[in-house]
Amino acid sequence: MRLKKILIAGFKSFVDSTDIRLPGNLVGVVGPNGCGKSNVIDAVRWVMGETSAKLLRGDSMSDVIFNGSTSRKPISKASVELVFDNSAGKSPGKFARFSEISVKRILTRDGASDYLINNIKSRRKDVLDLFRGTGLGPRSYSVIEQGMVSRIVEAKPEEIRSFIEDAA
Amino acid sequence: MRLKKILIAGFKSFVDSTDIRLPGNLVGVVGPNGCGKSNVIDAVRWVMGETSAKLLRGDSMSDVIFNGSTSRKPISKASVELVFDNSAGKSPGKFARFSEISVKRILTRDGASDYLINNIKSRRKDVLDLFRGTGLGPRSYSVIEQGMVSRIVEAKPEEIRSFIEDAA
Amino acid sequence: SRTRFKETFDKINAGFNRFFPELFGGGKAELFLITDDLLTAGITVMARPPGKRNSHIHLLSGGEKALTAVALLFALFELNPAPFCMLDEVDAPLDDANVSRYCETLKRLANNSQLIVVTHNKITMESMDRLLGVTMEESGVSRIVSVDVGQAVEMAVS
Amino acid sequence: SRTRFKETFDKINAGFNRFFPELFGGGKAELFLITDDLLTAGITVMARPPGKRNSHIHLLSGGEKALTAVALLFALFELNPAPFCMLDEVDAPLDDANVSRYCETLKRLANNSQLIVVTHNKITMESMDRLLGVTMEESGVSRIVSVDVGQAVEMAVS
Ligand SMILES: Nc1ncnc2c1ncn2[C@@H]1O[C@H](COP(=O)(O)OP(=O)(O)OP(=O)(O)O)[C@@H](O)[C@H]1O
Ligand SMILES: Nc1ncnc2c1ncn2[C@@H]1O[C@H](COP(=O)(O)OP(=O)(O)OP(=O)(O)O)[C@@H](O)[C@H]1O
Ligand SMILES: [Mg+2]
Ligand SMILES: [Mg+2]
Repeated sequence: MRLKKILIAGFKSFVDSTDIRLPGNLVGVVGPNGCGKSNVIDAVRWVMGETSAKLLRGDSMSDVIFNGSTSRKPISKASVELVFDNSAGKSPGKFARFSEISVKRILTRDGASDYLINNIKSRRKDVLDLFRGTGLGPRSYSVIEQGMVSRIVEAKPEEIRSFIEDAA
Repeated sequence: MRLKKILIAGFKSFVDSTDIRLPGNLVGVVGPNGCGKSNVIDAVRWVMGETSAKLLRGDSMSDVIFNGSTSRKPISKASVELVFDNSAGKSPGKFARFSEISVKRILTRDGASDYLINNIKSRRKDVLDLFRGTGLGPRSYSVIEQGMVSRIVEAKPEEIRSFIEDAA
Repeated sequence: SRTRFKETFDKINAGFNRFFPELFGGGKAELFLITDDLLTAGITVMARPPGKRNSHIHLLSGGEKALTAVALLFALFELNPAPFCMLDEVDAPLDDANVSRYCETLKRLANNSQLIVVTHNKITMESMDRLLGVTMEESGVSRIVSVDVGQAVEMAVS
Repeated sequence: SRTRFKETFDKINAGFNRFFPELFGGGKAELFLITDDLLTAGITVMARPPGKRNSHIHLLSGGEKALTAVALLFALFELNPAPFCMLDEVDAPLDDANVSRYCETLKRLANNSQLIVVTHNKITMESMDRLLGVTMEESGVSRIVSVDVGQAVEMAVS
C-alpha cells in the first residue's frame, strides 16, 4: 500500500476541500508558525482512528471541525480521506483485490460520525483490521507528532515500556 | 550592578578554570549539542543560590562537580564566581560601598559547601539579601533555562499563579 | 497580601499585553484570574495571534505557544529587571519572521540589561553584538572561545 | 506473553542500537529492563554520545536527549514499517551536524517508506525531494501549495 493523496475538508484550519498529492518519497512540509502544518498531521491520525480528543489537541472530538475565523463562519462537518495505491495487492483481507483503497472519516457537529472504506460505511474496527499488519493505525509510529520526542525524553520506565508494547 | 565576568572551575563539563568575559550587552552563546552551553546557565543559577538538584538537571548536588570524561579523571571541587561592577553603588546593604562585588560558591565532594561575598565566608541568606531588589536570585526570571518555555506552556492555572507569585 | 498580589498581577499583565503584539507583529493577549478570590485564584493565559481567534494558550500552534510564553517571561523579567537575563534556546520552535521580531525585542531589552542568549538559530546569531562559542575539543571538557558569526556557523557544525 | 514481549523488545533494542550511532556519528545506546519480570519490568534508556560517558537519557543535553528519542522512534517505526511516516519538527533542538546526519537517515528510510517531514530547518528543507508549503493567506484558512527550496525560505518568513 502506498499513500497517493490526502483529502481534507472542514478539518481544523482546512475549511476548504484540500487535495494533498505526495510528490515523492521525501516530502518536506513548511510554513510559518500557526499556518496548519500540525493540523495535517492531526488529520491523518484522526482518519486512522484516533479516539482521544486530547491527543488531537482539543477538548472534545467536535473541536476538529472548522470553528470559524475572522473571515469565515464555523461549518458543521469535517472529513478526511486517505487514498492508497494497492496495485501490489498487499493490503490484507477483503480489500486485497482493489487497486485503490480509500479510507474516509466524517464527523458532523450534531455528533454523526462515520468511517467509510471505498465509500462503504464501515466500523472503526474495520479500519483497524484493514491497517493490521501494514504498520498503520492510531497507536502506530507512522505519525510522530510535535511533542512526541519530549514525551519519550520525559518518560518514566513504565511509560517507555508502554511505548514498546504499543509497537508490538 | 553590572555583570563583568563569570569564573567557572570544576562545575560540570567546565573542569578547567574558565574566565568568561561578557563582551557587550547582547551576547550570543553558540556551539554543538552537548558542548556545555546549558551548563553555563546552570552555573549561574547555582552560584545565585539554587538548592534544587533537579532544577540543575542532577540527582544530587554533588552531580554539579566534574565527574570525569574519557580523557580526565573526576575531580573533587566545583566553584563558580560572579563578579559585578558596582561603581554606580546601586547594590544594597553593607556592600554598597564596594566598586566590585564578587559572589562565589564552592562545593566539595565530601559535602563542604561555602558561599563567599568578596572572599568573606557568608551564608546563602547573605547572598539572597545582597540580591534582594536587584532582580537576581535563584527564583528570579534572570535565568530562563531550556525547558522553561515548555513549563509555562504546559502549566495549569495554579502553576501560572505561582510563577506570578515568584516574581512578586 | 491581596493588594500586593493584585498590583503584581496587573503590572505583569500590562507587560504581557505589551510584549505579545511586539513579538507577534500584532494580536493581543491577557492573563485572567479564574475566580474572585485574590488569595487563591488560578490564572489562565489567553492569546489572540494576528488574524486568529482568541483562545487558551493550550490551543495555539507549537510556535505560537512558545512565543506567547516568551512574552509572559519577558513581562515577569521586566517586573524586577536584573542586570542580566540569560535565555536558553527559547527560539527553537519559531519561524523566521517570529525569530526576527524576537531579536528586535532582545535588542530593545539589551538597552537596560545584559542579555546572554544561547541559540542554534542563524538569525538570532546575526542579531547579537558578540558571540561566545562553547567547544569540547577534548572529550567531555568545555572551553569558551570568542567567535564571529561566520565562525559560529562552522562551530555549530562541530 | 513473555516471549512475544521479549522478542519485540530485542528487535527494538537492536534497531535503537543501530540508529543511535548513525544519527550521532558514533557512540552507542541501549534499552535495559529494570527487573527480571518480563511481564511488568520498566525500561530505562541508556546512551553514550561520542566522547561522552554512558548515562541515563535524562542526563544528556537538550539536543542529545531529542536525538536519542528520535533513534528510539525510528526503531519503533521500523518494527512495523508503514507505507508512510510523518515527523513533526523533531529537528528543532538539533545543531547543524546532527541535523545533517538526521537527514541522511531520512534519505535511507525513504527508500522503503514515504516520509513526510514538517520542519522550519533550512538544512532539512534542502534534503527533501519536494516541498509542500502550508499558507494562511486568508485569516485562519489553511491552503497547500507546492514550493521549491528558495520559495520555502521566503514562505517561512511569511
Ligand atoms: N477547529 C478549528 N477550526 C479552525 N481553526 C483551527 C481549529 N483547530 C485549530 N485551528 C487553528 O489551527 C492553527 C494551528 O495550526 P497548526 O498547529 O497546524 O500550526 P503549525 O503550522 O503546526 O505551527 P507551528 O510551526 O507553530 O507548529 C491555530 O491557529 C488554530 O487556531
Ligand atoms: N558533573 C559533570 N561532569 C562532567 N560532565 C558533565 C557533568 N554534568 C553534565 N556534564 C556533561 O555536560 C554535557 C551537557 O552539556 P549541556 O547540557 O550544557 O549541553 P548544551 O551545549 O546545552 O547542548 P544542547 O545544544 O543540546 O542543549 C553532557 O555531555 C554531560 O555529559
Ligand atoms: Mg506545529
Ligand atoms: Mg542545552
